[in-house]
Amino acid sequence: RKILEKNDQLATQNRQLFAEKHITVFNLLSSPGSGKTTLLEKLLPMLAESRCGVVEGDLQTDRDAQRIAALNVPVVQIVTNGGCHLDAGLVRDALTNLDLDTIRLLFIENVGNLVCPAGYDLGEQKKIVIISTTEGDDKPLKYTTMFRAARVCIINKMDLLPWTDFNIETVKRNALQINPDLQFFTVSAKTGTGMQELSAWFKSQLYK
Amino acid sequence: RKILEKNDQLATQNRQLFAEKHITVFNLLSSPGSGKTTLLEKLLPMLAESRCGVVEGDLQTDRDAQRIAALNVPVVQIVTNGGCHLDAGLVRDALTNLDLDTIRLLFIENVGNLVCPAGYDLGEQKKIVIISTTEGDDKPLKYTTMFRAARVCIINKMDLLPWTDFNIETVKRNALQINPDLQFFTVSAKTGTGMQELSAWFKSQLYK
Ligand SMILES: Nc1nc2c(ncn2[C@@H]2O[C@H](COP(=O)(O)OP(=O)(O)OP(=O)(O)O)[C@@H](O)[C@H]2O)c(=O)[nH]1
Ligand SMILES: Nc1nc2c(ncn2[C@@H]2O[C@H](COP(=O)(O)OP(=O)(O)OP(=O)(O)O)[C@@H](O)[C@H]2O)c(=O)[nH]1
Ligand SMILES: [Mg+2]
Ligand SMILES: [Mg+2]
Repeated sequence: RKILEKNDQLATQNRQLFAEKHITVFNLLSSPGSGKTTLLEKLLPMLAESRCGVVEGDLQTDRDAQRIAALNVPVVQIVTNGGCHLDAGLVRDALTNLDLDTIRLLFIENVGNLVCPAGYDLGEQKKIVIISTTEGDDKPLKYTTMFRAARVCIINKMDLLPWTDFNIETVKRNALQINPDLQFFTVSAKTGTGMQELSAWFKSQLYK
Repeated sequence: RKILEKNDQLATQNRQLFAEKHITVFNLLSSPGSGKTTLLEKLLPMLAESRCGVVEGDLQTDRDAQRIAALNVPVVQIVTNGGCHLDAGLVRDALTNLDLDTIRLLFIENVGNLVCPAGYDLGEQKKIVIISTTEGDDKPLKYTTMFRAARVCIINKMDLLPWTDFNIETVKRNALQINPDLQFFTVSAKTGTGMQELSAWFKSQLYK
């Protein structure tokens, strides 16, 4: 309880900083391997004029940050050393390695975990949960805390849909049962399906 | 620290009970949707004469237990109500709902989470980590605690391999870098590839 209170205080400070600097911030959440980094690899070049930055979070390695750095986008890697989620303090410290005056759109790619990260406010505007078509359409009913905490749900790997028993209507119905306010995007980070619409939506979320 | 010590005591008690009753126990671990339940749906009919039982663990619902019950296999569902892992106490309590005298092979399907469950001993003989071909072959390097804690690694969804950039040699090399003792099986719970070999291995692990 004390941990969350402390976290909420730091998250509020982060949020104030982001508001002062007119930075729109999203917290990307999913199971391991749903395609968070691949989505960023596809999106960031499409958002080049929006001046993006990325905070990466992983248990080990800076492999994801290296993939982002290859796109010439400012990125910082948080290595949690086994920790199962990012918290507002880790994010605050990481921000000191970015020039926030040059960033208008910040993505925080959280640790791959469909449970624990749902409970930690980082100061973001919205949590975005990503589910891929290969994971099963029952997950919103089973991993409820994440789908309740998110405001947007991206269904990724639509190119694999023909080889799965995943049903788009079912996963949406299941997710809306848990959180009726969820907004959906269906995409393939690999083939580019739906990415125009998604990148247009991100642009619409920038401070005017 | 106190929590783990308490958990280890209960795990030891569980392990003693299993040894007395000659029950071989495996702890199945993976990301959400890697195919733990689907693997059991395929395996349990192949192990019918081995007298199996299942303990299911999920944040919410008994959907997985219902899938197992449909096979006429004794099963009990633990609902963690948001908890990110099973622990030895939850398992001990669940065991009271199974007739252990009729069971020789017990599967514990843990909560879908590639991080937290790795740190909790339930009293099992071995932890088995399942990774599917759609999750990326870099995961053993990034989610190290799980691959280090496991003794067996099942690579599932081999039927989807042609549509992924997943490399079997790479994932094995990455996993062996983290844990040189890992034993591998490559299977498709959907098409049945590799399942004969896997079920034969489970039979070989029974008490004589
Ligand atoms: N077919 C297909 N594969 C995809 C798509 N998006 C990602 N992948 C693949 O999914 C695997 C995992 O992708 P990542 O981008 O590493 O996933 P992630 O969510 O960032 O994973 P972690 O950060 O390790 O939790 C890789 O093999 C990608 O090539 C997609 O739209 N279609
Ligand atoms: N193509 C293919 N799909 C599979 C295979 N195994 C499982 N699936 C699919 O993967 C999805 C998830 O399977 P589940 O068995 O529910 O996965 P799980 O690991 O038990 O998931 P949780 O218990 O919710 O964490 C479902 O849509 C299955 O049909 C496989 O070998 N090949
Ligand atoms: Mg990633
Ligand atoms: Mg399951």
